Amino acid sequence: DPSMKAGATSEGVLANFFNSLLSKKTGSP
Amino acid sequence: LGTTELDMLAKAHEFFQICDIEGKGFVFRHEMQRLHGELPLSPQELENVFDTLDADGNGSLTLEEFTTGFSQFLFGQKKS
Repeated sequence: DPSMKAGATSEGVLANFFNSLLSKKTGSP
Repeated sequence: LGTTELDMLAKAHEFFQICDIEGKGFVFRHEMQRLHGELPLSPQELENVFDTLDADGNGSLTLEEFTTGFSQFLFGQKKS
């Protein structure tokens, strides 16, 4: 089922996205 | 919310503003690609993230949807 596969994938991608976001230093010069 | 959560939400807000450079309060799918240079995700992965966070599926992602998704991710991590 492609939709189920997409769901599973997006969860991993979302985790990857937020983990990258958290490890990324922003703002303060 | 503790300081760590607030700090993380502030960070989420900061990244949201990278996409929403006009300060509209929401971002479109293509504007999500502005994070492509900031984060190690492919354009396809960023679209996937957009679709996941765009809870109502209206094609625009509000700051609220963005931070809600972020909090859910954080709390989900904590539970496990």
